[in-house]
Amino acid sequence: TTRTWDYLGLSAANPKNLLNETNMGAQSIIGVIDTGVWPESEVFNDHGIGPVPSHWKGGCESGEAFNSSHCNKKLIGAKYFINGFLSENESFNSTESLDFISPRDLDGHGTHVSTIAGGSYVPNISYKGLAEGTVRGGASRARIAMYKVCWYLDDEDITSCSSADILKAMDEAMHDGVDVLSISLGSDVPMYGETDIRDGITTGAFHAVLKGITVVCAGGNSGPEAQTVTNTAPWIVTVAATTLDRSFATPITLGNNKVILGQAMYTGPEVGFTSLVYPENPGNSNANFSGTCEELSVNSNLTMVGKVVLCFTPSPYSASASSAARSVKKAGGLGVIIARQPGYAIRPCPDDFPCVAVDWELGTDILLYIRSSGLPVVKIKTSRTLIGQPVGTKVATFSSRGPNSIAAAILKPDIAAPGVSILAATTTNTTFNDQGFIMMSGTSMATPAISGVVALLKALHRDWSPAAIRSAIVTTAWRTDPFGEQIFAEGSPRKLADPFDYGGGLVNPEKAAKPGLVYDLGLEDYVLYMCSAGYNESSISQLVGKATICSNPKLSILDFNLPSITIPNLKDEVTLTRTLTNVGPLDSVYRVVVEPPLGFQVTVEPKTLVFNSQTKRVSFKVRISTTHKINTGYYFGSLTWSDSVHNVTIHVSVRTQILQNYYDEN
Amino acid sequence: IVERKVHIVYLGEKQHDDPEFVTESHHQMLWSLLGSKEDAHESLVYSYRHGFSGFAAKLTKSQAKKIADVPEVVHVIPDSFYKLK
Repeated sequence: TTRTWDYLGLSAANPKNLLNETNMGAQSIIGVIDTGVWPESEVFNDHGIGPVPSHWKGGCESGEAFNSSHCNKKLIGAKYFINGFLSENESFNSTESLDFISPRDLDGHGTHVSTIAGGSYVPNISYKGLAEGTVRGGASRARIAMYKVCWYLDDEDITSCSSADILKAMDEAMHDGVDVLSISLGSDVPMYGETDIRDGITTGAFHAVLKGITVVCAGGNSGPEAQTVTNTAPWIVTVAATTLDRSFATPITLGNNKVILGQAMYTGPEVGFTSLVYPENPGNSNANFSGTCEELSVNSNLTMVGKVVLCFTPSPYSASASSAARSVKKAGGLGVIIARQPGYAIRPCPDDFPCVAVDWELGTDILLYIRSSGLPVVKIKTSRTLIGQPVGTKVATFSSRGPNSIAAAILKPDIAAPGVSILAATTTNTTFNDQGFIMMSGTSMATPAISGVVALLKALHRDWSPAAIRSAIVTTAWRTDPFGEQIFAEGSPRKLADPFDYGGGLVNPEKAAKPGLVYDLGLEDYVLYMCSAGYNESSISQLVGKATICSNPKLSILDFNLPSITIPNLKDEVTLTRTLTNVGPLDSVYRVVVEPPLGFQVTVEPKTLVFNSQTKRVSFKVRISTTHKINTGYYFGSLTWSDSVHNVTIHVSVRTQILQNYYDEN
Repeated sequence: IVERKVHIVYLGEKQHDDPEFVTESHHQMLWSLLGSKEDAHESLVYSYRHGFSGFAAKLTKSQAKKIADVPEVVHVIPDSFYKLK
């Protein structure tokens, strides 16, 4: 967070921006459902924060190492929910467990995400000199209410969150008066149940949204494979993770004076020129050799002792780096260079052991140098923080991708935000923390960034529905980085990002504050969605608390008023409807600009939308047809309504299925 | 011994504004399923009563199936676990 908000254009120095217009979200309450909170952290200071908003009905619950007096005008709520977890984990010993049976955070994750959403300003923070700056939340005067539902299971060394506990937390949060719910949790894919409503978070979120509470959830860390995005209900804001324009460049100087900039969080002393080795059989040995990062332990100590070791791995995950560092250190080596696919999960190695990541291309350069040199040597310098251009923005490898595996016509994720190497508060006993601050990566970290923006928007537009807020964020998002450069989606190979990587794009808070028009949704729309998704009328009636009759024939799911158009199975042509609500100047005229996906015709009627004091909502029809004759993959285009001040843009994603329900492999 | 697991019994929008009344209706529903007030009390893990109506309770598979057939019940799902992302 020492970079996130300046990168997204929310600088406190600008007196007329969203941050200052909303008094930094002082009247908004962000409910965080997570691992708890470390209340002593400076990010929860309430300096200069006014009285608790009058709509707050919650409170703080005492427990192990946590008193209600730990709360203040910043941290206004702290509760814990453990009954579901206890009922399913009878071996859990609450007396002996490391975890605190209270809202206090053991893991640090809850404290971290709370900081990102609504932490107070804390200047001069860094991780051992890296990423130095002021830590702060997106809505730095918003109030935080923590609902602890995730518990450390000592036997299995995992942290787990029961849906029964999560639902109770959501139920309480609705009573307490939160404005936003930030949920950096998710299940695994394939998703549970045959329909999306049969999921704890989805169910709770439905009722929260109907009460005007925006629910923001992590899209998951199962990327870059397609159809891995989770928390996909159409009333949830689902978040993808990008990098910042920041990296931790680590100079590697080879004996031939070539300097390569790797990536690491190495904060130890410089490793002067040292022998460099790639473990491979010289051709005259019976010993075992392996240059694969996960298999370095098969090499004899003699191969690696006193040297820096180069290894290769196809894995983008940090576990490979940790494993390599462990093996080299154990053998008496002095450092390791890991050639890998970019995974955007750079971490420090234990005990500040020098471990530097490079890509396969640079790794191969180093290997060629080793093979061509009689006495290869290398020098590794301490990592330094690189900010701004030329560091580009990427959708992180791990960020889960669409299409939505439950309902392909509902575009997910909705939006992207920075979620890689984010410096924020944690507990003071977490590994790799520096004075209570730590770098973490995940869609967990991107989620509260969106929650912070929502808290600001909510402060500015108290009457906007969660769907209107979502629409404002999605239709105004950057399709490039804030400097106008293309966003790439990491994977193998790297490609230009598309809506299945980042939804509407990278959140642009300033633009989201004044979207001009919004694609709004209300109870009737959600009912239509559930009818089209096949729920029976009695279930829907019970769900919404009033008698419901689905229209006959049922409306198409394509007509659901989302800020996106996704057609997963176009055969000939289709016509769908969208409705726009004017939230800008009363008398406005918008004209349409269409960029059709390749091989598709997109016709919009009418081509001009006129709003005035009598006309706040206007519908339009979109007809899409194709000239493709085969079952295609997805093509992407866009549809923008513009009054020359506001550009209200949605993505159009279309796939043909001339042969329907066909598994396309030949 | 038949294993009891936590199930979430979801009843949709709440029918009463008084949360005590909502919780009482959950007890009643469990009582009629399990046959005794004590068993109902012991089985109930949570009563969801502010934002919507429902409850979490420790039930056997057959009890879960039986309560799913009650007209007021929208669905019954076994408890599942989420991870940090």
